[in-house]
Amino acid sequence: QEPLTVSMLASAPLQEQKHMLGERLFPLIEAIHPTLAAKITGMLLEIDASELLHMLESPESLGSKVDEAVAVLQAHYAEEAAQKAK
Amino acid sequence: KKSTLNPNAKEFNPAKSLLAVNK
Repeated sequence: QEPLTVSMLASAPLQEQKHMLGERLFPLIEAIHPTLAAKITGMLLEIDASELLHMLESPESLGSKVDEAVAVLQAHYAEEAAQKAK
Repeated sequence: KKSTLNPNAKEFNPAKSLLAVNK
């Protein structure tokens, strides 16, 4: 698979850009977190495309963002469970 | 610090064609 570049992205419509980024990010995220990969990828796709391109090239950046997403999700699920328990 | 990530974001589903290739 050839690397995704800014010019490739720029030539695509916005919705398509996110999809292209998602296709690249998903397998990387799936390797870190197989069960939450679809959700985490969706969350990360709300970030600017330029930042996502950087993450594709930097496993460290991606890893820390995935950790952040997992923490946000866990807090969210805990809150939901607490609401239901009331 | 507060994260800007949205836990209610829509899930991303990779293309079915990719899944087929991986089978």
